[in-house]
Amino acid sequence: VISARDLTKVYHMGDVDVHALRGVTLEVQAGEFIAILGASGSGKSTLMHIIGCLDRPSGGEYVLNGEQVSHLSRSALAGVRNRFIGFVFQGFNLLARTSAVENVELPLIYSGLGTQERHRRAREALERVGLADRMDHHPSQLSGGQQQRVAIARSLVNKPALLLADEPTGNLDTKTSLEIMDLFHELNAEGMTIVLITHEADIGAHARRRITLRDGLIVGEEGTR
Amino acid sequence: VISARDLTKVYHMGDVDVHALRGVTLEVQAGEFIAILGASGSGKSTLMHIIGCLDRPSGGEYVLNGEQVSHLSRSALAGVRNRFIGFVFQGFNLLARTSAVENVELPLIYSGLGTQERHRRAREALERVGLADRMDHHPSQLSGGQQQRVAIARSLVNKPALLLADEPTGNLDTKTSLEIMDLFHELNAEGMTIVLITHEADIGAHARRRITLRDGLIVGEEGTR
Ligand SMILES: Nc1ncnc2c1ncn2[C@@H]1O[C@H](COP(=O)(O)OP(=O)(O)OP(=O)(O)O)[C@@H](O)[C@H]1O
Ligand SMILES: Nc1ncnc2c1ncn2[C@@H]1O[C@H](COP(=O)(O)OP(=O)(O)OP(=O)(O)O)[C@@H](O)[C@H]1O
Ligand SMILES: [Mg+2]
Ligand SMILES: [Mg+2]
Repeated sequence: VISARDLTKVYHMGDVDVHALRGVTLEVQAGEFIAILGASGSGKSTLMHIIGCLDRPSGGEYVLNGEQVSHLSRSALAGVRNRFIGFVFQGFNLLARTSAVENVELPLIYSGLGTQERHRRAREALERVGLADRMDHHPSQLSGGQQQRVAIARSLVNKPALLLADEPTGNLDTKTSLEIMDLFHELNAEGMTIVLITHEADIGAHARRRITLRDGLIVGEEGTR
Repeated sequence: VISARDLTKVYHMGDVDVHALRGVTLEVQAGEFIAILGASGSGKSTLMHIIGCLDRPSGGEYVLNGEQVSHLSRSALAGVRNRFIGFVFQGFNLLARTSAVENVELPLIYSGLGTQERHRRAREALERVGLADRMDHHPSQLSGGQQQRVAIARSLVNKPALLLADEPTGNLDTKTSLEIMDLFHELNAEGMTIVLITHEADIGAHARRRITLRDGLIVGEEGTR
């Protein structure tokens, strides 16, 4: 479902070039559960943004679901993302002025579902991450780990075929982290493809395949498909 | 240096009351290195905000450095914080429109230091957290772990007597986390009092004393002073 070849990403900053990705080749089959590990600054989030069609590579090719992504217009990319991909961002990216449940409903706005059904699905997603009693809180009225869980609930509400989760347990205690990993296992068993970015080996161990990035290159791979 | 007695914090949300702290009593001696552990939502960040004079408790008393904090005006509190306390926030709280080095210089603005000295100290703090080559990047041009390290550098630049760090390694890989913990040990050996909030037992093990919060109450304590 993901076929990336020789991806490079260079940020030009005046007279300095930052090579965030230096030639990454990666294939992910439908239904896989794969973890991307690596040190801070190794290029994990950059790779996820390209895989999720949020950013274009400087070089290389990327085919998602058989479509050559570089040929798609911005609005076509937005459509692909909305129908097909769920995102959990490292910084959560919640809307500050709306409640938890409204934040979770957001991906459903263009889905054609009625207001009642949107609200019901958002509530259900929040219950699944243990936040049934925090639905009307705004992000600033939530703990760090609760904000992270709202971001997780939001990523799942559209029932995406592909989940891209960037450090989804970084702010969670062990027990809550395991509850989230159980949820991911459940969804993966139902067919969801999961790409999980994490710097924690314990969390990476939940995936069936692990890829390690260093300085923008894949330096290791182990596990099975 | 910290003497908190029966602290409570209640958030009133319409017809619902959220009891974030339900009576926390805590004493921290100068030079201690203490970790506060607990599940997501247990009250750790709320406690830190009260200890750091960023928020007032609903009940109980708090004495910092011999001063009854409830008697201080807002500007007196701001002065105490600026001279005495370094903060690493769970969400970093960096200014988006300024560079890493300018973000780190911020606590020095009212210190009476000249521009050159401020800049030198900020550069040095960034070097200590491994970001010498990222000084002019803005937060959006930094990885999550790099943003976290800018927040750590900023907390130390005023050489505070008390460091309050909320999940300072949440976005860092193991090697970088250990580098940060080594830095904290160094500073603690030089006399800095450190209160570290973490949900990771491995990180909490670096402190000499560990306190566990659950549902706004201290339920466990172990270690030495
Ligand atoms: N917009 C940008 N402009 C310049 N450099 C950037 C930009 N975004 C990222 N970088 C740099 O690219 C490198 C890779 O960043 P990336 O966010 O992918 O790392 P990461 O592996 O996700 O790190 P972390 O584990 O800390 O989140 C970093 O060194 C970062 O400073
Ligand atoms: N402004 C607020 N209004 C209402 N409730 C709040 C507010 N701030 C925090 N809370 C609630 O208080 C409780 C404690 O929050 P706190 O941020 O202290 O938790 P925490 O232990 O730091 O959690 P985490 O490990 O997830 O960061 C949470 O249940 C949260 O929903
Ligand atoms: Mg990242
Ligand atoms: Mg917190």
